[in-house]
Amino acid sequence: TLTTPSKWSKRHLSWRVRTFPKESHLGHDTIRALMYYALKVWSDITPLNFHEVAGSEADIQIDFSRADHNDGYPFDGPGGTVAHAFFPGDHHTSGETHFDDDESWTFRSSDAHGMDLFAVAVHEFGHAIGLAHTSAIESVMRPYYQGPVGDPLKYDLPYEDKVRVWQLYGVRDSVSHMARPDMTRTAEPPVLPDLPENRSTLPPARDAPDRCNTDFDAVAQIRGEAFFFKGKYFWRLTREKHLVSLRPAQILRFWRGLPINLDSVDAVYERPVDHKIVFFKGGKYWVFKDNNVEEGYPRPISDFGLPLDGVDAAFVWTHNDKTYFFKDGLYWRYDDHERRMDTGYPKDVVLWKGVPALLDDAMRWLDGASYFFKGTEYWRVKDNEIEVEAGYPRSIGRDWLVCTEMQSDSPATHTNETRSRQGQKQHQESRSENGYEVCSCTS
Amino acid sequence: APSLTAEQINMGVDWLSKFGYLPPPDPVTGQLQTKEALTKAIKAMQRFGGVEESGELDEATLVLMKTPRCSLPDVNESETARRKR
Repeated sequence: TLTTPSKWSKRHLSWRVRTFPKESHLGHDTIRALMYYALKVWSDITPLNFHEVAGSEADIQIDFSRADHNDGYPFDGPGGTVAHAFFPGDHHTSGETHFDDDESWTFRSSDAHGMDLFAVAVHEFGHAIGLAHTSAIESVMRPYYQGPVGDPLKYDLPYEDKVRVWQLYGVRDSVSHMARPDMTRTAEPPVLPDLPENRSTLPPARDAPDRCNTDFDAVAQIRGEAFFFKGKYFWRLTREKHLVSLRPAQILRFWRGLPINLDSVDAVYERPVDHKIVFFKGGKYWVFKDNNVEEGYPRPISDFGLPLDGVDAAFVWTHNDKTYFFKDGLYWRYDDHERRMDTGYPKDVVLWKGVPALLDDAMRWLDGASYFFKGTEYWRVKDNEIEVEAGYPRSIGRDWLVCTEMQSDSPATHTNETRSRQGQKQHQESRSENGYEVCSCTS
Repeated sequence: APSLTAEQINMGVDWLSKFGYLPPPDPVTGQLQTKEALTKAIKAMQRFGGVEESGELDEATLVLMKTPRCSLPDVNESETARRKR
């Protein structure tokens, strides 16, 4: 690790976004909010305090620049070098932080080619307060972009970086056990929009389901992220399987155009041919471009050649890029490229060895495997195979939805009560493949 | 291993100079790097980047060199000079 060249002698530092990206879907307020929270990562644990100023003078001037911008560190278009910042000091550029305006700056996005602005900002502000690059794999100060770091409101600085910044500035009182309420912060923190800009920030109603003790109506992989649908709500996981929020979001507030009286969905999948998202409910389906429904929907699912009583599950098999629909122990194979149902279907689900006959939904995941969901459990079938892997079923809550062991032994889960799709309660025993009772002991 | 193109080698040397693993080439003499210096620089970069220290511009190293990153050098010039001395 480089020896640190300098640090700020003062503890109150001003910052300002002097120029914004010329072409970005991130609004100015969102960019300012992300900068606020990226600086707050460092001020939360050190005696440093950052305050935004409007004037032309600021200790930390933030610019979005392109190509050669006269500071000896020219940017190079998308990719390559994406940002840099100058170490503390008396020079007029000290503390300046530059982001490459040719990058596609994103915030809570699954865009594989985008650059998560918050993640890069935390790194660059590390430089602006005096930290150099390090080779430590876990550190945010590694020189290489390591992808999004999750929700800015929940971001936790790696310990490696805490130690290094504490060596420079010491520990903030509030972090040490000498904590006293920090009365100095009077201004309200800027609001970070949750998902798309205009999503309501109202907490979901009390009837939101408990993700650790429920089955799911539908599960889908959409643009690399996993979505678990239950009733009027859904949970979303990033491609690293990080839950975006422990609280579910409301389907109708994100997927715009579904009927307002929709109380649940049956199945969802992303169409391989054009990456539009198809929702199924009863005998109808809707097609979404991004999160807006297209004109002319809903339409009857007979368009697919499916019976009108609906589908249980829909997913695209990585192996052949065909779409499989499941219903009451039967399955169909549909060619989305040709827009036609393949001949010889339906067939019996028993051909998918080990997969339960009655499914809640199925999806392919980024590992190329197929996942089948029923109740609180799921089954995995490796790509190119049609038999469930050993060691399944496993718990959805534990593997996907950050449900701790203790939660998993709550009475409801232990008896594996699940509500059948028709709403009657039925007692379903959880079985391993050899038919023995499966039980788990957590303490 | 497949042989590297001259372009890849040039890209590699530029990258190593840009991020502090090699002294910047002298604009007048266009100072050439010795094989030994190049190997040492590549190893330093591989160690810093967490890839296998082969000393060669292998696949993993070229991929890392293409990874988006911060513009600041990993090693500052004085350190490189000290190593050179």
